[in-house]
Amino acid sequence: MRIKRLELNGFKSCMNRTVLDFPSGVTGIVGPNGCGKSNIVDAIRWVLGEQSARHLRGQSMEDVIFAGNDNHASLGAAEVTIVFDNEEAFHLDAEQEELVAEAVAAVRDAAEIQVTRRLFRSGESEYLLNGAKCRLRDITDMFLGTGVGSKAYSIIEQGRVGRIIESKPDELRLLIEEAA
Amino acid sequence: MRIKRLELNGFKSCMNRTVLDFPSGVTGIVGPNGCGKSNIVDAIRWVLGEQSARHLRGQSMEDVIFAGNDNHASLGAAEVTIVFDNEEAFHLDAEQEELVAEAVAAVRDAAEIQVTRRLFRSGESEYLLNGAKCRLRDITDMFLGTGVGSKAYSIIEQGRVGRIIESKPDELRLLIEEAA
Amino acid sequence: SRDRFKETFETVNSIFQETFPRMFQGGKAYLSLCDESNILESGVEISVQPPGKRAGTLALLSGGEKALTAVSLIFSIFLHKPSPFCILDEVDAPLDDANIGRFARMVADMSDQSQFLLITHNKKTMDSCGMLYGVTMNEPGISKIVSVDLAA
Amino acid sequence: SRDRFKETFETVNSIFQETFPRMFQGGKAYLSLCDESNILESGVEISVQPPGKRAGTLALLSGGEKALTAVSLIFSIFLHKPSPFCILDEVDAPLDDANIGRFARMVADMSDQSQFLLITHNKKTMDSCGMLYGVTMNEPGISKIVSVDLAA
Ligand SMILES: Nc1ncnc2c1ncn2[C@@H]1O[C@H](COP(=O)(O)OP(=O)(O)OP(=O)(O)O)[C@@H](O)[C@H]1O
Ligand SMILES: Nc1ncnc2c1ncn2[C@@H]1O[C@H](COP(=O)(O)OP(=O)(O)OP(=O)(O)O)[C@@H](O)[C@H]1O
Ligand SMILES: [Mg+2]
Ligand SMILES: [Mg+2]
Repeated sequence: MRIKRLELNGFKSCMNRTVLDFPSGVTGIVGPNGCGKSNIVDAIRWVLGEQSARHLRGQSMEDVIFAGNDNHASLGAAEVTIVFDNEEAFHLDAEQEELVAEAVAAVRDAAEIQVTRRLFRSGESEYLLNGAKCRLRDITDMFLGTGVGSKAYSIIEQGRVGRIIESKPDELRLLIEEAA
Repeated sequence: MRIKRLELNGFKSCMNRTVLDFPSGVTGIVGPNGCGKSNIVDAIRWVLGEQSARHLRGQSMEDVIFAGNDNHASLGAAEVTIVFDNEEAFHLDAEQEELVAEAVAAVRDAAEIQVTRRLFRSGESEYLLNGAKCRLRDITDMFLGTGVGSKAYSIIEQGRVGRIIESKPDELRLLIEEAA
Repeated sequence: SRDRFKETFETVNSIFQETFPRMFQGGKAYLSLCDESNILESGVEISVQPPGKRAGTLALLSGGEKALTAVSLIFSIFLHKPSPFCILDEVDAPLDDANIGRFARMVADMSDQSQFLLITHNKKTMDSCGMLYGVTMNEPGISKIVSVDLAA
Repeated sequence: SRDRFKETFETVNSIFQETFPRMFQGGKAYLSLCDESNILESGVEISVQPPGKRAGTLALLSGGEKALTAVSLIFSIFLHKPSPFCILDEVDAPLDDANIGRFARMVADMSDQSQFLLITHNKKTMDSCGMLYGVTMNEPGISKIVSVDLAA
């Protein structure tokens, strides 16, 4: 379930369509303070289904839509697409297969899995799985089967590494439970 | 009220008597992780009268006494001395002059002011002002007159710079009040 | 379930007991349950002893030691159950050069199995990457991505 | 007292409104009282707009922007009422090279009046120091101090 590509459009400081191709192995992201590196991390969390604006450093989810600068007005929507290489077709056990939507079963054997999330300033959201509209629920179901899920230990946001050691015992337990 | 010299003896990782001479201007302290740089900052806070072990990263004040290593036993006491250049003799207004102890009035015109703090594992503490025993209260009184006082904005400990911006409005107010 | 957590806890704990000394070139660390009698709800605690030093409270550790301990724990959980990718945003900020080297080598080892994305300001970390993306903001407020050649 | 705080607040605020754009090479920032009608108890809020960007919540700022804003505020309070010395422990950790340069220059300017002690891992910050002390721990757990020659 390797990431092949990430596309941002109107997401935070990416006013224009911005594409990153991901190789396997170790990729570095560099640049001056405030240029948009952590915003890319936010985009990945968001397209994977993050529901809390606070985890994206915002006050409301609308904060992820490009807010304009001195020369450009704000945009009306934000969109992020993430494309996975579905080399090891993800697993759904029999019980899950009963429960998941058509949209999820459809992509199970696809070579690539493409997830798109859109947010409009009106507050309306759209989710797409390989181009077909689906619910947020379908996206999180699919990710559960792929090992991508909401693994707090696979995304360590800026500043968090110092806090992990000072976490309460319950928070440390949660970290381990996610790998259970 | 320039710092001339700092001496640590048995304070945290400074098992042996350790002396730093301070020039004026900008001095840098460098070294690998865990070698003792922030411990020097703790020593300065401590000798200036810090009363909270938590502000020194400890659970009890006893944590500042050298705890031993694989080859050495722990020590029975910690001592820090800080020496100031009293070039601009510090001020005590008439009212303060009434209140402060003999010990403080005595150093007011001295060329150098030397503050020593000792803590024994028994829990006993000693404070000295230019070699004469005094109370912690005398040390903080004297510092009030010198502008050294408990200025939270003159010591920024590791990790705090990121938290300042996220402080509550009352905490920000406190920071400004200290300069009032 | 209770057994599944216990099993995960014990496996992660044994990996952590190897990962920590590898990162610190010595010393020891382990996890423990706050309440052995209540595995279903018990919290988890970390105990740490850097090489040659006495074990103390976690708070007394230096900034870099805390960060490296956290990274060792995260990597231990990761080794037990790798996710397809791992994103680390400026975890190397408090580390000195020697520790950054060990951190980068460990990431390189794990990158056969999983994709790693490292956000960094540090030259040494950059040298360990297979590919670098530069993010620029020549027009204020608008991010652009350029790929940086690592031929050197 | 109420007037003394108000006076300090307004002076620090005007210094901050100059220090911030100097550190950020543009943009603006200011302090405000949460409750103008209750100066005796009101909290203080910071508003920030990096150059060319829209003003937003503080949380949306980058790690480096937050740190540089905090340093600008601390320096503003300091300029209003300098203490004899100022100790900064690894405040440069989240800053990029350009910002470290501006930070170091500002420290150099203020160091005529006050003594500065900078704890750092960063080469550029080290270059800006008049003197360097190296702390070593060749025997684990025991700190020793050596002075590092800055003849270069
Ligand atoms: N909706 C938005 N529209 C436009 N700009 C935004 C939006 N949300 C955040 N930003 C801007 O993005 C910038 C933060 O970017 P980011 O956190 O990615 O920086 P960074 O490259 O990680 O920097 P650092 O190295 O300091 O951590 C801020 O200046 C913020 O104002
Ligand atoms: N009472 C004590 N006796 C002996 N060692 C102690 C004592 N208190 C703290 N230490 C040790 O001091 C070390 C921390 O030192 P310090 O915080 O000064 O490191 P540092 O040089 O600032 O490192 P970093 O660059 O990672 O911030 C820890 O390893 C801790 O175990
Ligand atoms: Mg960032
Ligand atoms: Mg430190």
